[in-house]
Amino acid sequence: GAPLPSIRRLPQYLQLLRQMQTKGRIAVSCTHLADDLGFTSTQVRKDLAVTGIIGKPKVGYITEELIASIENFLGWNNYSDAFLVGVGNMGNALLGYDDFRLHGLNIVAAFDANPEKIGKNVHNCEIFALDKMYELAERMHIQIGILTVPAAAAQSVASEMVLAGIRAIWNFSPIALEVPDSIIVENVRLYSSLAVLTSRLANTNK
Amino acid sequence: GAPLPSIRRLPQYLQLLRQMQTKGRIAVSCTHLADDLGFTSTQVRKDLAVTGIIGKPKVGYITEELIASIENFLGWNNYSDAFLVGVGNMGNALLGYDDFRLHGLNIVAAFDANPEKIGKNVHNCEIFALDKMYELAERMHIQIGILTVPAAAAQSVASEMVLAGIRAIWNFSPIALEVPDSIIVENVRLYSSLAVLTSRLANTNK
Ligand SMILES: NC(=O)c1ccc[n+]([C@@H]2O[C@H](COP(=O)([O-])OP(=O)(O)OC[C@H]3O[C@@H](n4cnc5c(N)ncnc54)[C@H](O)[C@@H]3O)[C@@H](O)[C@H]2O)c1
Ligand SMILES: NC(=O)c1ccc[n+]([C@@H]2O[C@H](COP(=O)([O-])OP(=O)(O)OC[C@H]3O[C@@H](n4cnc5c(N)ncnc54)[C@H](O)[C@@H]3O)[C@@H](O)[C@H]2O)c1
Repeated sequence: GAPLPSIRRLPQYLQLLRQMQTKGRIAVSCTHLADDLGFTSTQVRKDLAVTGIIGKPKVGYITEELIASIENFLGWNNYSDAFLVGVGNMGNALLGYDDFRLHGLNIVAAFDANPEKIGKNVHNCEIFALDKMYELAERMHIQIGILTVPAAAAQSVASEMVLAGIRAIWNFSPIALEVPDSIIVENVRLYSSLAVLTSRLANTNK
Repeated sequence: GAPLPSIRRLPQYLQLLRQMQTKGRIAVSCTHLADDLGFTSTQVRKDLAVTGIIGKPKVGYITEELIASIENFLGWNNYSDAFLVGVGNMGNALLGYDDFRLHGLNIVAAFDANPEKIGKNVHNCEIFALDKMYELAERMHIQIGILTVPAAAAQSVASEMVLAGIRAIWNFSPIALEVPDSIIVENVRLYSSLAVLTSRLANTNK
């Protein structure tokens, strides 16, 4: 498939292009995007090609077409409705993050095992008991599950998501999930980002 | 320097090795680690070599030595004391995360611009006014700053961190920070992880 580093950069292009569109720019060149983002213009062209778009000579890209091409590739032109399980510290932060709508993510319901949380409304999202997930996932055609429960509960909750029909899991827990090969799992590993930071700092401190 | 993908995998090795150490394993081979983590044993050997350690024929690695080598390389054998600025939803989640101590991170003070938050204690961490950051950073020799303020405030707060003597910024805001070249910046871009998930889902939905 498309190279992951290119895919991960696409949201930055999108953010910049939306700003340019707001300022009335009808067309934009690789060089312009490259200069703004600090990439080479060769890399810009390769990254954008991943979405299926090819620049026009002298013109570059039509801003609106390029935005549509990136959004279409990422699936961000349709809201992706998602469920979130585990309304603790991290779950709460994600529920409160309005910018996810700019990235096509719409968290429509949340679930928790703690009876004191069930029935509450957090950041405009209702918290249900976990056993409600099956009927709601089916009725609402939910494909994305966000997993923000503790490590000890993560595998069982992931299995329940799969049984409920969820096809992609955004995994914030530190464990490697065992799910069928057809299920998409994207792991968020903050400790990997931290490792890069502290190793570079340790290196400069030598 | 060392390849970033290898560095990012090191915390997974560490987590597994600590479990093995608890179960009394004195030595461990590349093959064993590879099987457990789903990597090739060639990749395991290359990743671990980044930390300066070389396996012994037939033995593999002494568990305790390997753990020490990884922790030393990552700088996780000394607690890295950090300041956090922006005690909102994300800042709160990070302050409450006990596992950061397993990754060598110790958040010793937090700062916020909101007078209603200043003076409060959140997850055992006191919240100070931003102007206190200079004297505290100097007194406590803080090298790491965690940036969890809104996009509009991120650049100015980053500049204040640099002026306060902070040398590495863990940036959770969506903007590209402008700081001196000597300052280490590690960006956490959740939308990049989300882009990989939704693009793979969009691809399977075609
Ligand atoms: N907080 C952070 O900054 C941070 C950073 C990196 C990774 N993580 C990971 O994110 C996850 C959540 O962390 P947190 O700090 O928010 O934890 P937390 O303890 O604050 O929240 C966990 C929530 O999950 C709920 N829960 C527990 N078992 C459940 C189950 N079986 N079904 C449904 N809900 C259940 C709890 O009631 C609680 O509301 C953990 O796996 C953690 O390792 C958190
Ligand atoms: N919440 C999430 O899940 C999430 C996800 C991805 C990225 N982020 C990023 O993390 C950052 C924080 O997000 P959030 O949801 O926690 O926001 P938030 O609005 O809940 O919290 C921001 C905090 O920063 C403080 N603040 C504002 N200006 C300040 C200044 N000049 N100096 C010191 N403190 C200041 C506010 O008082 C508030 O406490 C944002 O840049 C956001 O884009 C958040």
